[in-house]
Amino acid sequence: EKTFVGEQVLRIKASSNEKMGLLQDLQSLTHLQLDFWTEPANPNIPVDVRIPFRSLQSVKAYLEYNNIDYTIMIEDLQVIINNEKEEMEFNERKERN
Amino acid sequence: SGSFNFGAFHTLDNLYNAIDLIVADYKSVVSKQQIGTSYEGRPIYVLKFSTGADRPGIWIDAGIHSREWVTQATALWTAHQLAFDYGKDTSVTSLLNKYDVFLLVVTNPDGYAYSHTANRMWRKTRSIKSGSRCVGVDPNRNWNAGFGGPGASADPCSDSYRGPSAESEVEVKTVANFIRSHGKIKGFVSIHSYSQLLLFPYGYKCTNPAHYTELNTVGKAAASALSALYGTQYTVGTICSTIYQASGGSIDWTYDIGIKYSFAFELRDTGRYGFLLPATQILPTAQETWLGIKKILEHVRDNPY
Repeated sequence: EKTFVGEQVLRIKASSNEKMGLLQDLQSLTHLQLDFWTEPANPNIPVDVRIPFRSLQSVKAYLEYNNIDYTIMIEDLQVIINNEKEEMEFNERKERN
Repeated sequence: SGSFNFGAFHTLDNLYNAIDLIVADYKSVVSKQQIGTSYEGRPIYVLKFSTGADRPGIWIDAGIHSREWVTQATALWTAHQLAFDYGKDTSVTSLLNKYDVFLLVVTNPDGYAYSHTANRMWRKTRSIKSGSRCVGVDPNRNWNAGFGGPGASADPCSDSYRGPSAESEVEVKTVANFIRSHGKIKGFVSIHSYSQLLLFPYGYKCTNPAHYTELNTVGKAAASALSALYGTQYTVGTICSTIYQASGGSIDWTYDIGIKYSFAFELRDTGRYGFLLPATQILPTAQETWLGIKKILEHVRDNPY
């Protein structure tokens, strides 16, 4: 089963079309293996992107270098997935009982 | 029978068992039809809500992108609500006295099973293409509407890979065949998550549809009804103007073949959980979405064409 330990989801706000263009450039860097939950297309809609642990530093450096604001939407994806799994198992046990 | 927990996430088997329970509990209104088989051989079941023969139909599907678990959960709750309300709620009763409703709870069963067992973030189908090391196609880039245009990828490793040809994915072809063969589908609602949007055509091009004013009015009424319950705010508009240009989407295809009332919901949330909405939010999401869907269904019912 694929794990997501240390992966984060960043919420990025591009304040201009120029910065949106920089996010689109980021999207084209396929070696970073970014998973765009919302696409960089419209400055009115924040861009949410899941970032593998090994790409995290590079992406944050890119955003900071280009003065693009971001917040951490999900600190560690695996923690949330584990919680979700535990809850499902708990519910199944409860239903069986 | 009252034993199923709609406020929890479930495996595909559990969802399919729940579908059987709904059919058993509401035999006079609901039946189950297998309309096809997924790439990996899983049945694709649609629930048919019908109270008479030879009626026009309204289509609702959910979870074409498998990781959007709240959509499949919402669709299941909606199935139960639709059956439960018939004969009790005047709006639903008059709807089902005129129209059949077809509800596809799990549009992409292979992807859903895979997201439960191997990769929680899986979005695509599970089809294998010769000559590629990557698996799957984005099924909402695979419809025959501007196929291969902007906003879809030709790279099989991309999460928005459009596939080798329109309707190459059996899950897409199955629904398209059903809609074509039915011939009298008058409304089409596709449920996705997340980002709280209510969208209508077009996505493959950035021009407004011929019925823009009416669709925008209906969409705004639906979003307003939805927000009345918990204050959840939706943005309403065409796919292209609201998010981005995306070709090969389902509601563009249905609109272009003459299904005027074609809408797509993007359910909760904005900015906290994304695709990992906690189970505690399933019921509130389903309840508010139902109010929005009902507005659209009522408009279809009251405006035959």
